[in-house]
Amino acid sequence: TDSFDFANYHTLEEIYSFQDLLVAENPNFVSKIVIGQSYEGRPLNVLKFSTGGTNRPAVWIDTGIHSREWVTQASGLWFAKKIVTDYGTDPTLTAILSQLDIFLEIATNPDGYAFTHSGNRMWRKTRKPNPGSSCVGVDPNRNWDAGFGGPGSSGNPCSQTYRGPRAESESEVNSIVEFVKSHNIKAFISIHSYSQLLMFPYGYIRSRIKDYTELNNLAQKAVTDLASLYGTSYKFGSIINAIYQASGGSIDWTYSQGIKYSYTFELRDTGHYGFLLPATQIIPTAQETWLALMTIMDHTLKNPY
Amino acid sequence: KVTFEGHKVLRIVPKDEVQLSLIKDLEEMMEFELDFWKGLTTVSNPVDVRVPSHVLNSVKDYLETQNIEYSTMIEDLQMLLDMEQKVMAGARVPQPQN
Repeated sequence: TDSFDFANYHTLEEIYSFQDLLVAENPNFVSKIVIGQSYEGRPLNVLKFSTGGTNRPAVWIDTGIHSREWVTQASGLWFAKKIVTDYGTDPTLTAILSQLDIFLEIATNPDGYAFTHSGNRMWRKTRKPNPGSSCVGVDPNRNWDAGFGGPGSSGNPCSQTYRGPRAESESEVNSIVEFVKSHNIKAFISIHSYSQLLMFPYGYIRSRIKDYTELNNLAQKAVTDLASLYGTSYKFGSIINAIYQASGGSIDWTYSQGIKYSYTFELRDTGHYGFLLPATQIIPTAQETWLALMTIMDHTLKNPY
Repeated sequence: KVTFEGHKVLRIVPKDEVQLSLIKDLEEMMEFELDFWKGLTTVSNPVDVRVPSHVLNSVKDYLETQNIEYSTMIEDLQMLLDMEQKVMAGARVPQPQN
């Protein structure tokens, strides 16, 4: 994987073969867990980075749940290599991995991602047909059991924010739900693009979470560290305050499961390319985001609960 | 494969609450024609929307009639997509083994 081209976008097949290669290169550190299958039968691969122990407290990072947000999957590939490269040399990451595992799901919506290459670059949702409608797909970030069906999602299958027939109806979502329930996740970070935001719960209601102050302060530190590299400015706050009401979102559910450090990133674009961020910006975007991720993971390590 | 010739991405900046609700109306009127890349949030926060060529004029008329400020963020989406594909293909050309 040293010769993998992180400065370009890749097909789903290339992502899968990168994952297998990284595991093969690091058999005692990296493993691949298939947590389920997508609607079209593709494996939902999660890379596990672990230095030992069983059922250790862990950090979860996912990218690409909205398939057209290509810079997120590309950043996920870079994060995977960064973890392997820096473990043992970066003292902060080495300390984190001495006590925490890291789970990384890069292609969280593989059917949608494959379709952005083969059929429609602008595709966002899953690819499961909706009975009684000619429109396909569910918004996998409106399908979680947290305020499901509330304002900030749509009941129309043709909408980009269609919530699905019931909570966790999508295998891409339900597989993560079952995985989270059976593991000791202490931080859950879902990565989207674009608009440069770092957000925490809630999205479906206006009331503040009980850990608001801590998560707000941590978000502020994380975006400060992020900006220290290239000056990319982020806003931060709860989802409903930072952007809008969104019901059925992943981190509202994970927070309700007791995972205190639940965050959603919206990566670049600063505003000329949107989802078509040029490949030249992949590595700088991943590098700056990594600083924020390290801040959150380090805080998670130092504040066990 | 869906192509996007002539699709533009407009960046709309609502000046006040009235304009926010007018853009909300636009979203509801044309939900399945328009693709909101960056949704409606608060006053002065830009909204990015992909507008297919066949509804472009009516969207522009609506915005201009309501005196809602907008700019064109992407002139022709397909051109950008073609560029992206070219870069990806270029990256795949096997580099001469040294």
